[in-house]
Amino acid sequence: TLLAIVCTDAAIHPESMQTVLREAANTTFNSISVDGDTSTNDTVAFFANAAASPEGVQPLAYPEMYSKNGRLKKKDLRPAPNTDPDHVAFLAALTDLMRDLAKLIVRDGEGATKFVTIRVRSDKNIMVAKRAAVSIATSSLVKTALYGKDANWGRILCAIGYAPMLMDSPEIPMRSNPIGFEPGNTSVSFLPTDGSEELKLLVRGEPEKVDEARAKQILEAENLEILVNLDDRPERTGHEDQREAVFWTCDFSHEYVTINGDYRT
Amino acid sequence: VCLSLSQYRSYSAPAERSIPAAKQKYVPTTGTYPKGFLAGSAYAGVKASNTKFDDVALIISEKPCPATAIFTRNLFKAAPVTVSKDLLEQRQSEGFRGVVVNSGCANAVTGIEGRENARAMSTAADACTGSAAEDVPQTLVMSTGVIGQQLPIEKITNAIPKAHAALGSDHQHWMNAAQAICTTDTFPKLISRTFTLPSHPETTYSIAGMTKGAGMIHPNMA
Repeated sequence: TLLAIVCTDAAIHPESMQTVLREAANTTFNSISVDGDTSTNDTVAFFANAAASPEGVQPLAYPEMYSKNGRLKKKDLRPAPNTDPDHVAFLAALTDLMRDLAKLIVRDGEGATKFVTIRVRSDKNIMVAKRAAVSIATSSLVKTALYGKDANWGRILCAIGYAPMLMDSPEIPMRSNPIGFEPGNTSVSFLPTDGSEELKLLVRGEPEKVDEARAKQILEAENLEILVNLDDRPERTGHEDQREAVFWTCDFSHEYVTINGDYRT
Repeated sequence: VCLSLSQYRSYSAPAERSIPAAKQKYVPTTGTYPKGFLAGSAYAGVKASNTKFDDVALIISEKPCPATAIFTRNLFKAAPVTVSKDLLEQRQSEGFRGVVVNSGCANAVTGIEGRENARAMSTAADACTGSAAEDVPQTLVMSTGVIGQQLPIEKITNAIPKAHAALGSDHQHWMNAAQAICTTDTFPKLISRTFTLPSHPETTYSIAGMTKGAGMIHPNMA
């Protein structure tokens, strides 16, 4: 279960509290997975008591972005950018804090030995990218391979490949012909976190000759990044506006089974 | 069936809550916490195997303040989720005093009794903050731990005044509360920051957050 409590002494208008919390949660607490199980108790509570706010300063009031049924009001799923500098600054402070808290949970995942960042880019839709990222992050076979330091990128591709079939989020209901992507335009790399060059595994659907020794070296590290581009078309100039979903997960080890085999008893 | 020693392992929480050396770097030794908020914790013994560690936490605003929350979209919402959601709807996000949390038992899939227990935690915290006269409680409630068991509610309501008596604004108070909400976590998760707003950069604000979670983690909250 994830529980979180966030408190600030800034002044936020009561009617904006929900908007700002949800906006921050989408790219933070709602973008992590340890074991793919959504708890019955997950809760993030947010309090703003205005104790540090000087007299006369108006509380921050964000435009309402969600309708009563919880869906984003904008059709393209991207809320209108809020350009008020105070709004931008507060949302950044809240999002940064929540992102770092969310990452701590992944780092403490039961039995975890690795912290994995999954970055998926798409020209079409952020939800397609996020669905692919979730699919990789929840694949037991990907996670056990990461634990075993096995550069089994075929499992990553497999998880990406079935992702469109799993799209049933409230924003994109299941379709008979889901928004997908072309395997021939898909590229996958490992990004070492030491700043060295990416290790290309698949380029536009074609496997690269992988340097297994280097792959092993990258997978020895505690931190690893998997980069996926779903729209790596040959005609791309590199200046296209791509949407990027970032998701954090960990590996899956023997210790996870040990901890959870008798948790209740 | 014979199991070798390496196959036959079971998990139990460490006798001492020692933080693994590799995780020490994630635990802050100081912090700057938001004005007007207090944190405290106490021992209730929610889980029988816990004989000494605090398992009830309180985070309280000295004055009622706006609050909100996002909750799991799991259809089997635990009692504290249902109760807190109701409180937020009834109070319209205004006039909250804080949150009371217990670890060791999730109060999930516990029916009417579970919801009564969650509400009892909220009203017990209100009684400590002097808000008991309100029709709708001002304290949100959270629980974490084992699913499908009833809370030992008397132990918890007896511990809430102790947690209230232990309230304070120092780093250690926040750290104690962050530790009290842990279950299989190997370290407490607490972060505090300061920030300014461009329209009045002379004012420094603070923001602090604590979280817990190690397993059953794939949040999808709204």
